[in-house]
Amino acid sequence: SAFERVIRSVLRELDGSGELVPVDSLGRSAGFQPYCLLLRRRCRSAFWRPRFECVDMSIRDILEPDAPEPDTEQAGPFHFHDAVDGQLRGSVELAALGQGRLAGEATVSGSSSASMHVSLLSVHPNTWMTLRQERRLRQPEPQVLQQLRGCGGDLYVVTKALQTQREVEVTRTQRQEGSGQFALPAAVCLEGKGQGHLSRKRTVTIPAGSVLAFRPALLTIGSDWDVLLFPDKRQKTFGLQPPASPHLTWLRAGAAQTSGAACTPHAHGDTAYAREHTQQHAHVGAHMGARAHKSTHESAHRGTLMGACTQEHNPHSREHTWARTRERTWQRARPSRAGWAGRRHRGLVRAAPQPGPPPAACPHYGHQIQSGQSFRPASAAPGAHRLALWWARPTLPLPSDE
Amino acid sequence: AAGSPAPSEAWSGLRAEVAEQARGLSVLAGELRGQLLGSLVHVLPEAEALRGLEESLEQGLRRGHVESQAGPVGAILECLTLSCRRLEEGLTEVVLYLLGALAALTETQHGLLARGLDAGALLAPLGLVGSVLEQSAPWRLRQPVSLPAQLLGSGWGPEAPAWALLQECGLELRSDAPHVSWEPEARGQLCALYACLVLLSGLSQA
Repeated sequence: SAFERVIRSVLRELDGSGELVPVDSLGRSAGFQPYCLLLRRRCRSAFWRPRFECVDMSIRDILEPDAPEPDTEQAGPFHFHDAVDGQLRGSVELAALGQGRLAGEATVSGSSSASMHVSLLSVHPNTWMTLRQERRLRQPEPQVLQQLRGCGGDLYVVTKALQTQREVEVTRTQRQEGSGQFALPAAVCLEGKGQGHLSRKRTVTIPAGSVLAFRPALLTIGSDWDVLLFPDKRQKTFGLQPPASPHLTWLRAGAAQTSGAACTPHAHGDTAYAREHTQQHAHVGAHMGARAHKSTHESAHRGTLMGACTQEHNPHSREHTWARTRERTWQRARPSRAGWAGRRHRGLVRAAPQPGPPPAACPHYGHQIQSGQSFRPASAAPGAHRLALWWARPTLPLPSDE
Repeated sequence: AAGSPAPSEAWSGLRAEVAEQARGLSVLAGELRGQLLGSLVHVLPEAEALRGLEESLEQGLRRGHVESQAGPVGAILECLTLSCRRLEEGLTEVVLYLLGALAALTETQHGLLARGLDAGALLAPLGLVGSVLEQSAPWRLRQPVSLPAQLLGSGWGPEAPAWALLQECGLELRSDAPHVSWEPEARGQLCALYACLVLLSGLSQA
């Protein structure tokens, strides 16, 4: 279609990396705005692209409270002008299906033109992080989510959208002229004996605000939600997290040995603490904030925190955001709630991305904060993780082969 | 999910994959095959009906049974259902594969395929599409691809069904010294078109 042709031309100029998925129909374009939810059907072949279907919902429809989505960032506008004019000449034999026959010399010319202003709207990754911290999944789960859960597909959310700024008219013209023996269909105008031309003009008007292409990100829904900008094939919206690396398996095993069955978030009193905070601050993000706050300080008090301790006991503070970021980061990698609890119990918290230097000592407990250390990821040198673990929890015996 | 196959596997891989699916359809008895074919002709131009059929089949596979429905969608479900109201899994997977390929095409292409299926005239477009895919493999470079004269038949121009089918994939076609300008972006759609043509023509031939 003319619409698809225009999108291809625009994407060729603006999206060299191919991260944007073209919208296949002008009629469905409105469902691909930033924050809109999409259902991706299971694709049974690697030879064609998977399909994204609009579910006519935005992320706000599954989160509480029912507040508008944050604003998006806008790049552009980009002015795009595409004019193609080509002429072919040759001997052709055209059969107008069931209508007649055209044979002889002919010229076929085709042209298309489109001039448009487009802009790229995108949701900044930090916006997703903030949204995650402040808004939780609606309870009870919306009915649509329950239906989608049984649908077998994955839910995606639009993080970028290429949008038209102004209304644009796209015209595509094809013209054929010829001479020779004709038995022409009625649509063809005769211009003297043995000559004629056939013209076809297609025009499509794309309204302002139409989405031409989008970038989807996987939405994961479990006890909490997340948006994965770079998901791997094993990650599913309603499915299990990918199997843990041997490194994490080792950590889990360690957690089981050292903390046993009592090492759960409930055993640490996080939930009760969080509830208290929620009541005190009456803030939508207090639950998550308080949970991170509690765990951070417990770990810090034991002197095992490998990063910054919170400076203030304010769940809305920036430091809390660090702590929550740490927790979130680990939650993404965690294989299970118990595994996370075990790591948290032993203070294996990765250093946060810090906007400034952490305090030298905790103002509440007075202990020294170890800073500048980071927990090695699974890809680190063999044995390094065990050393880091030993460092973090000195009571754990150093493996003999180290 | 739409991974890029290795160059050596591009064309042969697609051909093998589609042939495997076509073999799955060959288990259908003649009468059922005719029923499936007749119903598909009615469902093909209806985007909503295609989506509904896919939904019903997915649900049927998950739940282990399928609900009766009226109309052409119901008739297709009947073709794929065993006496215990369970879907025949192998056949259903093939039909879902076909529906997935159809979903990659435009509504214009659906209409053209329905007309071709009805008229039993899908072999000519199949030959052309296969030829274009074979010559342009591994499908990464823009290049002109010539169309063999023996596959064009008597008419080659904007009114020919194969022309429209290829043009809808985003390819530029020329009628003089017939050839196609290959566009890498058209890969997915053309592969899907090839799969549809193989499966539908296989059904109609038998």
